[in-house]
Amino acid sequence: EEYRNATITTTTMDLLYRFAHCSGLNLIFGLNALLRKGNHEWNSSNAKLLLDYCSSKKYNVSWELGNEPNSFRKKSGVYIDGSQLGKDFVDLHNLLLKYSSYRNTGLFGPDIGQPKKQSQKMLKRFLTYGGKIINSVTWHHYYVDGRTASERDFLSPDILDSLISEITTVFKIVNETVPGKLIWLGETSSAYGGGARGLSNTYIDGFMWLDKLGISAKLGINVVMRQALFGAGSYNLVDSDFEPLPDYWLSLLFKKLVGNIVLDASFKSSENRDDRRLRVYMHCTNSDNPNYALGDVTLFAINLYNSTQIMTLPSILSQKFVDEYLLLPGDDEGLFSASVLLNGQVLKMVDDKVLPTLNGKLLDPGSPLVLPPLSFGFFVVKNAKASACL
Amino acid sequence: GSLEETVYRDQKPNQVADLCEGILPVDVLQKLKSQWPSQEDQILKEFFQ
Repeated sequence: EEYRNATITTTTMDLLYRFAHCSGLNLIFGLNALLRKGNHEWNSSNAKLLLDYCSSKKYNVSWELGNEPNSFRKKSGVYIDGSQLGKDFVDLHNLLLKYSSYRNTGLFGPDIGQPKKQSQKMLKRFLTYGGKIINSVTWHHYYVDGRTASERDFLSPDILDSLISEITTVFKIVNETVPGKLIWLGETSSAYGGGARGLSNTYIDGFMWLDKLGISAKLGINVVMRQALFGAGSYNLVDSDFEPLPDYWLSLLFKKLVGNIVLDASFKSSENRDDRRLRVYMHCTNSDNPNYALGDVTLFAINLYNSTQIMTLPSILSQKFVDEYLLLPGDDEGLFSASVLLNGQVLKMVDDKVLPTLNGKLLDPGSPLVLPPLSFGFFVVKNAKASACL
Repeated sequence: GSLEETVYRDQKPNQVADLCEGILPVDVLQKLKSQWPSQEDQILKEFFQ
């Protein structure tokens, strides 16, 4: 009784589907896993109503069941064992088979929270019973608590590296139970509890966001789903007036420049020092970008040092032209700026519907790649002819 | 139904192909935006619970 009622009608579903479809997004609907029969099995009758309606409208929807089931007891007083949830997913899978529209649709789960001991146990049991019928394993990740997070946390290589061990843990469990199953970050951002005010919605969030995209891809996560596009709190990509925030621009640039083939790049310092503050990732350039050719590569780098860092490409790439896309804070607020500069120009919408052209700055062959203090950027190496990208 | 639902229903887009035609009227948009601060407070309250 502490929670609001939220009534979802067929018209709500129409609006939701219309928003996703007309925005070029895929809709994944999370069904309510807390509706239970007397024997604790999932009660699918309400889901069936929704499936009947969506199927009749030929809506292309994928499905999830439950959100962070490891916290059900704490949040709702309902305890569901991992094995029971796995069986519930099998029930949902069997239900979907009855609809021609959803026979081959996506089913993702279990959307567990951070993989701490109890969640790990739940994930193992879930996958044992339901792992075979899901298309991807989903889990959630936040670095810090939004209410206590500090500027220092957002720039800490230790905190950024903490994602590596969590991904490793999830991969180990999945590979022991359903080897080869795809793994997604089904909900993720910098800080839980709505984000950190003044941090998750400003330039400084980009360090965690870009590093998360780099680490996740490098370690084999297939999809990263950002919390959130719009909503309550501070971690949204657009503000309450629908104006893009720095992470929106960073995401847009990432999507335009970064392809999904990941290369094994690293940075070696000329001095003997902790390189974790200069973080580099490299992918094949997005092959859909008309400005670039097959074989081009995109390097993206994060400078956590309070001083300018200069990088040199290896000799195999040093005679190539490079397009630089450097992102810096957009105003005097510095790291806490709600706007961002791309190569010196403030990024903003042309009008309510039109995004600006994102232009790179051409660097001559052999030019060093320069990252100012506490900044990040992308560098597209043109005509790189990387064999993995051809 | 809520205001936005009523407006949507009146537009009657029956086919998926028609879905993206028509836009939310400005008055509905303004109404939704005016409701948002209190809804946000409620959501944040639930986060912190």
